[in-house]
Amino acid sequence: QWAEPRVCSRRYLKVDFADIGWNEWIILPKSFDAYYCAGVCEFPMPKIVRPSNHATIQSIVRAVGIVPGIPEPCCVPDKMNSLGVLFLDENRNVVLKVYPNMSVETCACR
Amino acid sequence: AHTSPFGPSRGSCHLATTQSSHAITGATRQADMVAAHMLRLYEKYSRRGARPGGGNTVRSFRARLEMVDQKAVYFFNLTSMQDSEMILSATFHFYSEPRWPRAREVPCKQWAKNVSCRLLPAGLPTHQQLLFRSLSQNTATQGLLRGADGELLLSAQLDSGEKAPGVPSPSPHAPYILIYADDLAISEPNSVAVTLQRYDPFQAGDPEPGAAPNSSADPRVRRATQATGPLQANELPGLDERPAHAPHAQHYHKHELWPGPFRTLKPRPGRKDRRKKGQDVFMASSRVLDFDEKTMQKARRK
Repeated sequence: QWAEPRVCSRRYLKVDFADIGWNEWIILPKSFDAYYCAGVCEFPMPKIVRPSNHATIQSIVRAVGIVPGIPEPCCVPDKMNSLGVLFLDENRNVVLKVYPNMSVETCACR
Repeated sequence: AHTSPFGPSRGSCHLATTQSSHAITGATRQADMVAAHMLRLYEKYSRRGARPGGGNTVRSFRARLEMVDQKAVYFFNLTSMQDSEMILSATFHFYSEPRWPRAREVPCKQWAKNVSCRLLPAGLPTHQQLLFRSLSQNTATQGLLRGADGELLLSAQLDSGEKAPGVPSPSPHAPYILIYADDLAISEPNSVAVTLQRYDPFQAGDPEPGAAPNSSADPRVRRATQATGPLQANELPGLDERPAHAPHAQHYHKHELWPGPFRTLKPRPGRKDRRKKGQDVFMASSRVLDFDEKTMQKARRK
């Protein structure tokens, strides 16, 4: 993904349950778009990386260098979406569960 | 409607009886009704933000038919329900063969062209009663039994009032129960692995029955040390080694944050650094072991 921007942003990731060995009991979906966050949160942070106030302050403190060892804010998921999963439980009953925070909608520097 | 068989701690439970048989088409009759129903629910609730029955979980339970006192009793094994799942409602689904004579068509008369021809049933359908039986008289546990292996069983009996109803033949239309619940633990960290990961990727020895067949059958050596409390709590190990006399317990000083195991992971000092051995000895005796002395001097000058 060389063409991806260097700055913190959402990147595409499709997860196939067969790849992680869960396809034996997960009926649906077979795969889903999970996405992930990657990129730098370097000073100065643009609005597009949706920095929290704390991240802005941390970024400034790091840039000024007055306190040693302060890292850049982290590029992490901000808004996330749930995912309904149809699967078989241990007794082979069909179960539907709606799991929260399963795919990334937006990323942010936090 | 039926009173809650799960007791007040599980939340209110409205058990509705539904005759779904008449909506079944010939094609779906052959299919597994439970799976088909759950598939419909999946399609309905996989849309963003949709919540099945106001919760986040729907569990299906198939019936196991047994003859008790020459009566057909359906048993549902509810053992897989989790303590964290608060039951919101439940539905009972069964298939009932129509017992009345075939509907007859009212002949359309020539003079009544505008009147639509209707199908009129010749009689009323058989009245069905759903009975939940328990050994105890406790209404809170009505219909609930403990199996021989400690299973949580719900017994149900369909009574049509006939004197000799006979033994129902096994069919793909056996009754089933859907339980709508709110899993309070689903927002906990790692909840997806708790319910969906059927094997411990770090576990040595044979996998559990039902584990993924594509997982390696080779015995795996567990290299990790014994997991400690702080590791499981997502905290840095060794934090509890902070001196008890710290002036502010919530204020972590840098030299207090990295004790114990992390010291052994420090890279070997370079030649230049080794010349400062005497200084290191001094630092080892002080409480500012891992602090950068140069930075500290700079800070003092400032």
